[in-house]
Amino acid sequence: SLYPSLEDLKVDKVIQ
Amino acid sequence: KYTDLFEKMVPLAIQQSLSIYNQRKADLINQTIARMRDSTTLCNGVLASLNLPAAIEDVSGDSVPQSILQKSKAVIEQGGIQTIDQLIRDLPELLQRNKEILDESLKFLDEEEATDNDLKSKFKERWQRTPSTELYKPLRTEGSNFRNVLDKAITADAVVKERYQSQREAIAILCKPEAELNAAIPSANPAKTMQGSEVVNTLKSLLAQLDEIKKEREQLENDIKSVNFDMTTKFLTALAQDGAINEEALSVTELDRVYGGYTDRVQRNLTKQEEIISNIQVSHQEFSKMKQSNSEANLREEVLKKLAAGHDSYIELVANLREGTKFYNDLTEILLKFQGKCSDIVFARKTERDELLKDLQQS
Repeated sequence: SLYPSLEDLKVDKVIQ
Repeated sequence: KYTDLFEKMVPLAIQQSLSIYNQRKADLINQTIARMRDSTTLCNGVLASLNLPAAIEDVSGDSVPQSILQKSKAVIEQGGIQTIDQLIRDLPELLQRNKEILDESLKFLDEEEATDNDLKSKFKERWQRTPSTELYKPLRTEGSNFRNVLDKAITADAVVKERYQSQREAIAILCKPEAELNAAIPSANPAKTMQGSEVVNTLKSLLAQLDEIKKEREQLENDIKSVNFDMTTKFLTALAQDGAINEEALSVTELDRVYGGYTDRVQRNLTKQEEIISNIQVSHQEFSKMKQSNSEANLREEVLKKLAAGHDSYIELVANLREGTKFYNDLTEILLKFQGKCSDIVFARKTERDELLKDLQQS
């Protein structure tokens, strides 16, 4: 896909 | 009617193995689908550069070839030029909104941190609390992650914009009604004598085979996506029997068992396409030699090629623009939560600061 994935940002949130 | 809320609960080792397995599976699926899509893009590109199938349909030399008509219809059905004009117009605003939310969030932190530092320098050791600089580190790290993601999105926007600008003219022509579309294509001497020739029939059959391959590919993609297999039982059994889980061995074996058949069929599909495309290129050379080549015919061919490429680009552009729009909207929600966290902690720090100042003034 052309745009970056937001999964890492969501994972950050879950971890926090 | 009792439902056990903990029915799906598993030991941590199983949960970790499952998430690694799911990542392997996702990678396998994504790579396989990406290979197929790249192959389709390559195929479309080659055909467009050879002006196929339009060249062999182009009997009269002054009417719109069937394949171009179909491509025009497909573009119009997806909303035509208005769809991409609107989507591309919205992108900068979506980007700007996200930037503003992020900047504002970080501004909250900057202002409170500056005040905290001032009071620290003023009251020195009597200013007894954790410095804001320390407290805000995790939020600032998260903020820089957002910044990186936005920078990548800006690069993606540039790619989409460049493709839009280079292809918009051809797409606009495709969106015209047939009469206007025909007027936009220079006419040339008919290739009537070619119609019955063996090389045209060969090209037609090769193109038909290519269509079959692309259809098979779409089916393969759906099949691969619809496969569902739960590894929990396998991991539980391994844990029970051996007291440990050799996740890699189990996962690789199962992935091969479940997806091996598909990846083989995908490989055969891609190899078949390569053979057909090289045959098409050989036949096309022969076709080009036999065809009268003159300036009108060449001009007509160039426009037909542009229209075919315009259609392919339109399909890709719509997908990219929808992906970008969804990306920015999803990011806005995440950023609003981030902003909420920043304003909450700053509010708490201000309250704490006011109390500390009161104590200091009294003492």
